Amino acid sequence: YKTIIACTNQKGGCAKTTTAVNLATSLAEGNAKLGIPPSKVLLIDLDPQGNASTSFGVDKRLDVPTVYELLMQPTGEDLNIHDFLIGPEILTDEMQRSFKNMNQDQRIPKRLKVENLYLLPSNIRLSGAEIELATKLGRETRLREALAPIMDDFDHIIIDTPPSLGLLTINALAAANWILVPVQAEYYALEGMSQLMNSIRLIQRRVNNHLKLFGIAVTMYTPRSKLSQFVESEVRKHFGEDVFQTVIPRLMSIAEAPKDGAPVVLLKNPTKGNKGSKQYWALAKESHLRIMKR
Amino acid sequence: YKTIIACTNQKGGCAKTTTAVNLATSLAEGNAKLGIPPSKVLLIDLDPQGNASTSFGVDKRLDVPTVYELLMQPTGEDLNIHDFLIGPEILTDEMQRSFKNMNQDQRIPKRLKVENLYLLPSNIRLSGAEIELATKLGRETRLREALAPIMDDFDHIIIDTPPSLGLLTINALAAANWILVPVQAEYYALEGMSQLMNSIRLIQRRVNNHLKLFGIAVTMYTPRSKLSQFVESEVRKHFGEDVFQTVIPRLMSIAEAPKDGAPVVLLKNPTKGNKGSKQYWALAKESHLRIMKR
Ligand SMILES: Nc1ncnc2c1ncn2[C@@H]1O[C@H](COP(=O)(O)OP(=O)(O)OP(=O)(O)O)[C@@H](O)[C@H]1O
Ligand SMILES: Nc1ncnc2c1ncn2[C@@H]1O[C@H](COP(=O)(O)OP(=O)(O)OP(=O)(O)O)[C@@H](O)[C@H]1O
Ligand SMILES: [Mg+2]
Ligand SMILES: [Mg+2]
Repeated sequence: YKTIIACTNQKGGCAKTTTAVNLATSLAEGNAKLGIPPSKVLLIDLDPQGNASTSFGVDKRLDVPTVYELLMQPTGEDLNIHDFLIGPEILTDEMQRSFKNMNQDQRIPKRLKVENLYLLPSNIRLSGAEIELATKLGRETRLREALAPIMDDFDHIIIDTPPSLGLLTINALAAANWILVPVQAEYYALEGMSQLMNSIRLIQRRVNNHLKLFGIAVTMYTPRSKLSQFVESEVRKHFGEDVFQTVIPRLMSIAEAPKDGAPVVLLKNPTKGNKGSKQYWALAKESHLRIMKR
Repeated sequence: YKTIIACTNQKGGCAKTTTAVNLATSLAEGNAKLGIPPSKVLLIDLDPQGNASTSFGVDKRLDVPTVYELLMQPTGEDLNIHDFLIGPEILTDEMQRSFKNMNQDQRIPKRLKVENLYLLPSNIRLSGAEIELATKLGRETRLREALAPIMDDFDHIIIDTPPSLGLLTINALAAANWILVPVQAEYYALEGMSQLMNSIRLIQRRVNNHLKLFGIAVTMYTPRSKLSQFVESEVRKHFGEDVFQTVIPRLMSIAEAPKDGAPVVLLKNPTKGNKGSKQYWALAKESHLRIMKR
């Protein structure tokens, strides 16, 4: 029973990408002190914006195969999905190159490397997929079919999705067995939660009856703000145990990480002084425990 | 030559709704001191999340006609679009009711009213429109057709769009003659700009050759942050005069306004102490000058 987690919320800008990237990286690399073993992880970038790819400094070149080609290949053709993946050595090179580019006068931190993380990248061509898939056979389960041959190669698969409930996100929810919902601690985000839960129930009935809620993560929590406190307490009131204990604060170190081209869990040590890294490692720990409990 | 502005960017959470709501409200109500005359404005909520409707405390009931019914009506049927609009009296009632609800111990501010603003609301039913429209005749110009009979009733029409370049946003860009692009002062948002500009050129060629760039507004600017300074300078370098002088700072007063159910330009006076309201009124002033210059 594999762990395939779709990181989804139709609300824009609630930290889907930031959460998918940091969770995938911390589960892949592990942390002995926190009791998180390393594991082989695949991160899939299913958003045409390609922000998950950018998070590792990966150049979104148009001449490499991406998840778009995988989704659009004629059924039955035997594509080797490994040809589409970017492995840990290249991801490490890209992160280090990007970090050096943005911080000319600094040494590259030793922590800035991955050994067990693979990325299935995307680029702008993916934005045509929604309309192109609309009339194709099995349009909702293309990703699930494409992943079938490699399911046993990875311990965890994490999918970043665009801010909508269109065919790309439906493909992710059809392929996943778990859904992780990031909710920013702001008012509009609260509004969209009941809509999202209704949509998940619909997907469970019509597309994938194995899909379960992995958890709801409160993100961008502004410390000492009445609005954030209000939203967090509403979310815990409605969703109880499903809400992670770990809350991710709004911090400049998290917003700045994409510019350096590396996840904050690698850029900074999870110490008291680096609350962004510390909290995302805490979320990884809680996720690891939820996965083990299954 | 009417002003129809689509507020669009496929990047999620960059303040499309916040900008559309505050611009529509300030252009509608006007401000004599700033030299902005009042005008009759229609705000269209074309996002299934219905956040523009929520911004006025409007209950998203399922029993009222919304933009969804307008888009899906069989062509040729004569619907009276006025039946779908929420007028200034009801908007004022909803704002005041919502403000009272959230602030039991405070008097309702006298400024909390509109006289010239109309809203075409949306609700979750709209999320089915993308797939349902995909195979319909004239799927890209449904909104433009529906608006044709009322074009002369309004001075300005402003359309809030979802975070994608799907059929809903294409409908907005087909109906509009101008596009306003909010860009948050963060790294991923910068990345998406060149993609967005390419898509606009495609729309201009294939769907609406009248569409022009109205302007690019830098939002959520964190004062004294190197990241925000970097993004703003990059945007001005690439887009020059198209970028509004006015920059909207990241402020709690703006994030809290939706909870009170009213735009920040009405909740707070545009004084030095209320930078959120002040900057959105400044953006309205700049927009008014761009409209006059045409
Ligand atoms: N905890 C945080 N503190 C500060 N900034 C954050 C935090 N989490 C995310 N951000 C920033 O907020 C913005 C939105 O986050 P992100 O892009 O991850 O959201 P998203 O849900 O993936 O957006 P989209 O809907 O466009 O896919 C980004 O600029 C990101 O760097
Ligand atoms: N200048 C600002 N300062 C602080 N918070 C802001 C500011 N502008 C917008 N916000 C808040 O940031 C969040 C995102 O803004 P908003 O919902 O307007 O963006 P959007 O682009 O419409 O999002 P979506 O892509 O989901 O439609 C909201 O919670 C909003 O209240
Ligand atoms: Mg994202
Ligand atoms: Mg919006």
